[in-house]
Amino acid sequence: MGETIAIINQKGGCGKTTTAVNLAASLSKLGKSVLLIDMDPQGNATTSFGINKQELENNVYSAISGQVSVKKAIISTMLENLFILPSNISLSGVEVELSKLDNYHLVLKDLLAPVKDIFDYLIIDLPPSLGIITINGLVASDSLIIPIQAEYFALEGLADLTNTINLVEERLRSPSPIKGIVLTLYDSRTRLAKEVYIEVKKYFGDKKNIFKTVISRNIRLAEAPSYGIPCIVYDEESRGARSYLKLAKELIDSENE
Amino acid sequence: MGETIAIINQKGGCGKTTTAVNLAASLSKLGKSVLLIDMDPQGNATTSFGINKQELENNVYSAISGQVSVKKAIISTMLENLFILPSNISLSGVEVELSKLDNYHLVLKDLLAPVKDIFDYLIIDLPPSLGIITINGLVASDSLIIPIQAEYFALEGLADLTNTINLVEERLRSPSPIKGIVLTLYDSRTRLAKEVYIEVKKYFGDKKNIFKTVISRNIRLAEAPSYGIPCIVYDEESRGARSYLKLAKELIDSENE
Ligand SMILES: Nc1ncnc2c1ncn2[C@@H]1O[C@H](COP(=O)(O)OP(=O)(O)OP(=O)(O)O)[C@@H](O)[C@H]1O
Ligand SMILES: Nc1ncnc2c1ncn2[C@@H]1O[C@H](COP(=O)(O)OP(=O)(O)OP(=O)(O)O)[C@@H](O)[C@H]1O
Ligand SMILES: [Mg+2]
Ligand SMILES: [Mg+2]
Repeated sequence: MGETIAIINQKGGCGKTTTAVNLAASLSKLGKSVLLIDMDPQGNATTSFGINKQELENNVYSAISGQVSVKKAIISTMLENLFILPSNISLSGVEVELSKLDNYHLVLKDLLAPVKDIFDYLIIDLPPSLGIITINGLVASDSLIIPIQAEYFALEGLADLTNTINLVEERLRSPSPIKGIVLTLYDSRTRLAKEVYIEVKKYFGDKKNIFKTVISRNIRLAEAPSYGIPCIVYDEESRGARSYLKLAKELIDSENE
Repeated sequence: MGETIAIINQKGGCGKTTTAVNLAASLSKLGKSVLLIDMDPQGNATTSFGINKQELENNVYSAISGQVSVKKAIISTMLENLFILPSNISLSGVEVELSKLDNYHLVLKDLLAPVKDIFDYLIIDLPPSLGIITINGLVASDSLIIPIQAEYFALEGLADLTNTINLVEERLRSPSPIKGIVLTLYDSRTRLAKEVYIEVKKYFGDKKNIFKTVISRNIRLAEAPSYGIPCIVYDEESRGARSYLKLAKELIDSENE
C-alpha cells in the first residue's frame, strides 16, 4: 500500500519542488518505487526531469478533467523506479473549475486511487498557495513534509499553514499528520538561520517532528534542473545530493519505528 | 497623478515582497509620496513594517468587500511619505468570491481610484500565482516591475508570465507595459547566475527593459523584516539598502527621459 506524502508550504521559494524531486529520486535510488505528482501549474517538477511541458500529450490536468485515465498520463523518467504525473500551465484553470463541484476536495484523492497500490511512495509537489489545489493535496495525502527556509517570512506563514491543515482535518475529515519539517536552503554561517531554527523548534514543540537532516544551500541543487536531471544523477557526490539521500533514509527508517 | 506599479512574478521566493517594500521605502526617502498595497494573503509586506496582521482593524480585504472605505484601511508607517494598505489571510477568500462577478478584474482598479492622485507612486505586492488577485494587480497598474531570481526555474516561468500579461492586455483591454526587469538575489560568484542573466537578456530583447541596478544577495535584506523595518531604516549603509535606493533613483530618472 503506497504512502502518499504532500510537500507543502504556501511560502514561495522555500524548496518544495527541490525537495519533492530530490526526495523522490533518492527514494527510487534506495529501491523504492515512486510516483512524483506535479500539482503546480508552474510545472517545475516536470521540467526537473527534462520533460518538455509544452509538448506533453497528457498531464495531470487532462487526467483530472477526464480526457485521459491517470495511468495513461503517467510517464517514466531516467530513473528505473521513478515515474511522474507531469503538469503545465493548463492546471491553472482547475481552481475555478473545481470550486463549482460539491466534492471539489476529493478530486485528486479519487484520481490517484487506482495507482496508489502500485507504488511504495507517491510524492505530491504543491504550488505556493492555500487554494483548492493545495486542499486537494492535503486530502489526497496520508502525511505531510513541510520544507521551511530558515528566514523570517517562513515563520510568519506557519500559523496560516497549520490553521489550514487543521481546518482540512476537522471540516473535510481528512487528517494528514505532519511526517516532518525539513530545514532547507540552510546557511549555517548566518545568525538569522540559527534564530529561525530555534523559533521553528519552539513552534512545533516536541522534537520528533523535525527531521535531523538539514538541507544546506548547495549550488549543485540549483544547477541540476537546468540539465533536466535530479541532483543525485547530476552530481551524486555533491552535498545537496547527499543531503537528500540522507533525508530519504531518515524517512524510510522512521517508517520502521 | 500617481503611477501604479505592480511587482509581479508567479515564481515563488524571487524577491517580490523585498522589492516592493524596499523600493517603496527608497522612493519615500527620495521625497516621493508612496502607497504600498499588500495584495498577498501571506501579508509579508504588512509585517515588514512591524504591523500585527492578526490585530488589524481594517485591511485590503475589508475595503474590497465594502466593509470600510479604502481611505479608512490605509495606515501610516515609520516613514513620513510612505503609507500602506495592509493585508492578512482574510484576503485568500477573495479569489473564489470575485470569480462570480462579471467585472472581477476591475475590483482593485476601482478601489484605488479615489486615492490614486494623492500619491506619486502606488506599489502593489502580488502573490506567487497567476490567479484573480494577480489579474486585478495587472489591470490596476500603469506599469510592471518583474523581479527575477537568477536561477533556472525563473526562466521556465517567463513564458507563462508574459502570456498572462498579453492576455490581460488583449482580452481585458488593459495594457501594463513592463517598466523593467530587476535581477534579484544575484550571486555573481556562481556561473548559474551569469548564465541566467544572459538568457534573460536574450528573452527580453532590447536592453532598455532591464534595470542596470542588480540586487545582490545581502543578508541585511533578509534580517530587516524580523525587526519590522525596511532595510533602509535597519541598515542604511548595507549593500541591500543601497541597491534599492539606486533602483529607486533609476526608476525616477527613467520617468524624466
Ligand atoms: N538547498 C538548496 N541549495 C541551493 N539552491 C536551492 C536549494 N533548494 C532550492 N534551491 C533553489 O532555490 C530556488 C527555490 O527553490 P524551489 O523552486 O524548489 O522552491 P519552491 O518552494 O518549489 O518554489 P515555488 O514556491 O515557486 O513552488 C530554486 O531556484 C532552486 O533551484
Ligand atoms: N537580495 C536579497 N538578499 C538576501 N535575501 C533576500 C534578498 N531578496 C529577498 N531575500 C529573502 O529571500 C526570501 C524570498 O524573498 P521574498 O519573500 O521577498 O520573495 P517573494 O517573491 O515575495 O516570495 P513569495 O513568492 O512567497 O511572495 C525572503 O526570506 C527574503 O527575506
Ligand atoms: Mg515549486
Ligand atoms: Mg512575497
